[in-house]
Parts: sequence; C-alpha cells; structure tokens
Amino acid sequence: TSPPPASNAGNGQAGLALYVYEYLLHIGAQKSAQTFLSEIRWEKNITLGEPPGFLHSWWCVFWDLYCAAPDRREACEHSSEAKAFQDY
Amino acid sequence: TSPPPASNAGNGQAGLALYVYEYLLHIGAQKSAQTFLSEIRWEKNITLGEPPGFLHSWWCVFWDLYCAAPDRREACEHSSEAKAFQDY
Amino acid sequence: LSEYAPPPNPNSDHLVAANPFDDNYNTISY
Repeated sequence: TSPPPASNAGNGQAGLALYVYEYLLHIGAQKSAQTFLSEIRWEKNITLGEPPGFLHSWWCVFWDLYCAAPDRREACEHSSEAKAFQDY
Repeated sequence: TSPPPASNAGNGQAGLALYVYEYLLHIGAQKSAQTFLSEIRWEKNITLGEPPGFLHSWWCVFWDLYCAAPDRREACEHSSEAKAFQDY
Repeated sequence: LSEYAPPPNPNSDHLVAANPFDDNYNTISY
C-alpha cells in the first residue's frame, strides 16, 4: 500500500512543531531536531521545504515589519519596503 | 501578546533562536531545548517569558488569520475575530 | 509534555513542511 499522501501538518500546533523541526535542521542543529521529534513522539517521515524554511522566512518578514513600525524604526534596522508598508 | 522590546533579541535571527528555545521549554521538550543551546553555542543566560511564550502566541494569531482568509475559511477552523479582521 | 505541545500524531505518516502560501498547500482541518 502506498504511503498516505504527504500532507502538511494542517493545524496550528502541529504546523508550528513541523516548522520548528524544519528550522532546527536548516540551521544545522541536527541533534536538537532529532531530540525534538522523539520528545514530541513524532515517528514521521518529514519532507523539508527549501532552506531556510517557512518559520525563518516568516520571521524575517515579521521582524522587518516590527522594526519598521513608526515608534521603533529609529532604533532598529528595517527595509524600505517594510517602512512603506507601515506608512501605507 | 505584545512582542518584547526589539533590543532583547538584538537582531532578527538571534531573536528567533531565543523564541524557539523558549517554545521548546514551554511545550516540555527540555532535552531539545538544552541540546539546541549547546548546538548554537549560546552562552548568555536567558529569562523566559510567560508560557506558552512569544513564538507560540504569535503563531496562534498568524494561523488564525491565515485560516480566516476568504479563500480558506471554509476548510479551516478560525475565530470570529480573525474573520472580522480579514473582512475589515 | 505540556498542554502547549503539538498533537502526538498528526494525521499522516508523511508530513511536508510546505510553505502555507504555496498554491498546492492543503490545510487539513482536524
């Protein structure tokens, strides 16, 4: 029987765990990634996304927007796109 | 959950590592959390936020809004607040 | 594990860490 169709984790908490696992592997923390899977008792085979993975990419967007906020932009580095988005 | 002052996490990537460490501890994956600190050679001592921690809280907000998007809300659970936010 | 931990058995044995904004991403609701 062919394995069930590969699926994403589908819901919130499982999704976050999946992307944290992917993040750990992409930054080279292999032991942490394996320890994490065993501590949450996930005996799954997992297909990763492209490096650096969704959590890292999403965080970069979030952090850029966070730093571009009017009351923070003087203190933090941010992109002009994020500044434009905030001003818009 | 208001995000902590940007200075805490210094820059984006250190911030993400900090909140992933906090997430691992708050979900109970202690061994993964300790392994992670040693694999990224993090020597600074860390003060944790309140459970479930920043990453988990903001992921919940993100996922709720993601699921409440007009072209996804039929397939995914979402809160009425997130639906109202998207419709607004 | 604490109350915040993910469910131990996501609904399939093969998980794909796909970008949720990809077109072919299918969110399986529990």
